[in-house]
Amino acid sequence: SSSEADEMAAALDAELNDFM
Amino acid sequence: TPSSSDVQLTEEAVRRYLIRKPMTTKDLLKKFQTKRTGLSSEQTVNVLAQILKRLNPERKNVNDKMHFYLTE
Repeated sequence: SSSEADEMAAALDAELNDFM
Repeated sequence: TPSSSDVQLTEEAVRRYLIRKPMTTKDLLKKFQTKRTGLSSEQTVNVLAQILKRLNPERKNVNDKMHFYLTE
């Protein structure tokens, strides 16, 4: 579903933001 | 065929996409949908994060959204 895709994108962005 | 995967989430696959054009994390996730890779959502996020950290792509904002890209 699109909401699951949104959650995944948010989780991925959060992981990468920690890294940057 | 629920268990067969026709797409593999690999560093090489991500590299090819990012050389072709800048993409957001959401764009990348669309390329590696769980129903096509056979991975769980959590695995997909974790593996993609590891790959992006390793590739360390260039970043730029397009339409206020962070895009990643690589040059050859």
